[in-house]
Amino acid sequence: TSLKEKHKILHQLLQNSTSPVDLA
Amino acid sequence: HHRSAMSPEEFISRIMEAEPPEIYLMEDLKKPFTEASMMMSLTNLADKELVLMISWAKKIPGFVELSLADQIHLLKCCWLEILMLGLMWRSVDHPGKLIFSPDFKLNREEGQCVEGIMEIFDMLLAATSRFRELKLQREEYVCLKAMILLNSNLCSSSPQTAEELESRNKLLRLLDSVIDALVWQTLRLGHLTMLLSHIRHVSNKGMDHLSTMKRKNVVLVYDLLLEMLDASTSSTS
Repeated sequence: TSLKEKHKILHQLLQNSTSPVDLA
Repeated sequence: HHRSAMSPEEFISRIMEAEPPEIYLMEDLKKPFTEASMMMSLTNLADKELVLMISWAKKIPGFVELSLADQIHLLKCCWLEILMLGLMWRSVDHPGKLIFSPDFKLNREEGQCVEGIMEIFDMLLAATSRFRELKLQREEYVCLKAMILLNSNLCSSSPQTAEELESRNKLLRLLDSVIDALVWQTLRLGHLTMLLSHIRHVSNKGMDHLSTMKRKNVVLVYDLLLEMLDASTSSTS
């Protein structure tokens, strides 16, 4: 959890299947 | 560890397909730049590119099969090297110019307004001209990017658990696949990999510079770029 806490956005993007262009 | 089942040709076509779309800054740039305005444009573009970089990494065959910890460690170690290699590839046919994006092109003199950035621009231009001299091919470029990603955390920590060991073995097999894809031209593979240390060096310089600009409040760094900057500088310090 500390890894996820420390890298919240990165973790979410790695887990996320939303298309990157929307996120960008 | 045994070799990945994918052939080098298949591996190259998969990572070619993984390439992110071209990205634009989409700002009406006011020239001449100030230190703050140039740093803001550079960081805005980097933040957009980082989001696309993560989806690029997830398309590298086998990356999502690695442990989540490895995925995070790899990306936080190599993100600026990947951004810089992409910049070099876009600039390879434009001697003396850095093509950050089609709507954001700089020559080295324009870096004068930002303290400490001209040295970095010169290093980027030097590496780009070496790639130009080598006539870098797109297949080689995508292999180098994958190599930087997969190699970025290999020497920093030894696996403790069974899961970490398994993830590391997968990582080593992936690196084998990248090297396999280039090994038919061993001399060229040597010259290309020699450039990786230069890219790491200029990336370290860039990381220090960005940290200094942030500390001096020259530029606000937030969102994903802030997270990646903090992650990278905390692991090196």
